[in-house]
Amino acid sequence: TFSPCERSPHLTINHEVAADLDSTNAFEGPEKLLEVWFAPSPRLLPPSVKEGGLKAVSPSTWEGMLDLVKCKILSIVRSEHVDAYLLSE
Amino acid sequence: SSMFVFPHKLILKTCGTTTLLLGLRRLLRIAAVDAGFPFHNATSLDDVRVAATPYRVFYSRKNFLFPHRQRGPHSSWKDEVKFLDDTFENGSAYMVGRMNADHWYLYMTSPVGNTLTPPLTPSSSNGGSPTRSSKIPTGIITFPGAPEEQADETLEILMMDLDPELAKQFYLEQASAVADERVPAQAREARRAAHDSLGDIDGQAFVTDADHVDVFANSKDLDGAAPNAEQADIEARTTEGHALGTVVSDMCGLSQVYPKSAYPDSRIDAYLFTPCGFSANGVVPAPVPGPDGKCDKLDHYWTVHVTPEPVCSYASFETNVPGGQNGRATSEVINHVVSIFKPGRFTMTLFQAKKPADDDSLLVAPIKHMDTIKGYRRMDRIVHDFDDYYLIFRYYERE
Repeated sequence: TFSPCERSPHLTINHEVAADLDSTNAFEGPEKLLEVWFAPSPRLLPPSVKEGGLKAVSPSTWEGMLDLVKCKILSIVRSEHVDAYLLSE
Repeated sequence: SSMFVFPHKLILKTCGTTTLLLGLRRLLRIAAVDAGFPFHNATSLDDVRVAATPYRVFYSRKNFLFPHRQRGPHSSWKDEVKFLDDTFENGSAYMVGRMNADHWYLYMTSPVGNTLTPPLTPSSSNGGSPTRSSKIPTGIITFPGAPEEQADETLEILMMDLDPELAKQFYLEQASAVADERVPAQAREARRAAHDSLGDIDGQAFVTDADHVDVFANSKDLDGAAPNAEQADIEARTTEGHALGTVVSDMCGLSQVYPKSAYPDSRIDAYLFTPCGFSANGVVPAPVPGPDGKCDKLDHYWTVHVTPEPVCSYASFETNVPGGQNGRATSEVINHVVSIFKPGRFTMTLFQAKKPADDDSLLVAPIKHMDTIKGYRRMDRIVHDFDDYYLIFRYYERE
């Protein structure tokens, strides 16, 4: 078992981006939603996969992908099973 | 915009004129190179084309308000489908709802069973003989124990024509006024001073909230450098966008969609944009493990994005927190969310994974309950029965 404290998700804020963000020119509401599964569940990761799977990939690596999408990381909530990234735009 | 990263899947939801699909190839490459997922389109990781083989892919969106302003492959559904068809084998595209009103698009690939390619096991993959096609195969790896060990359910509510008075909550000017009333002047001044000092500290980029203290030396330490103890007394203050986002989340009622009383370990990360607009992510940890330390459940998420301008007002809510059981029923969640924005019209989609021994009774219950939304008339009711998922689509207008 693990304590409630360890279970509590952990928030990190990207102050550099979040402090000066101006969304004056953002206008379009409806989002695009992409969901890519590489395995049916976390228990069924292929043997070649590093511990933690995608969750072990560093935020700075995701930044490269998000640059192509035109998004910046504002903050991250990390929990045991999921990392939730709040993004600009 | 928001991104949710699980060990086995990634969800990316982006707003505005973002170019989501242009990040797809990089995403698949990261999954192969950095996470170690199997690939079948190259002979080695050194190949610049290398891309992990997905188990399944979903891409969806509502019809755009200003499609001509979208960039890259997003200027039309036809272009998006072509982009996805050029990327993946075995994809299927759908349009759900009224063509001359609010409708919704879906592109999906399915695991083995729908593909023509013989299945592989995870251990037989990684390199080997690459496919002749430049496309990336999907769903060709079989997983012992699949399909999913637990229920997979995603609810999405897309709301248009928001109540103008309620939409004002999501403007910086109004939120600041509310915050000024709620936060004592002394605390406000301390927060402002801390904010200013953070701007003067060379290279300091990442600050966490009061509950968990981490200060990172510079933006390159996004991955988690050691905290700097000297700065530990100032990082309790967050940026204005996050601080006001928290105020708005509390005031508008979003914090109560999954209340602390029922979900004590849940956590909300909210941001209010300048001059307006709002985003929030919520993480709802799985139930406490049993005496054996094992927990079969995963943490869940919910996310909200709001564009409050009258000319294009819009809000979305998405959650994969399972309805019912000891938590809130799906119909309760829908009613709660709709009451926050009071939209003129909204669509609701529910993706529900079938279970191995599924019978249709599992489908009937949520459909009946979701039909009735107080103050709204249901205009459309559409059910798609896919191989391994039900897709339930509803469209409502205010009475």
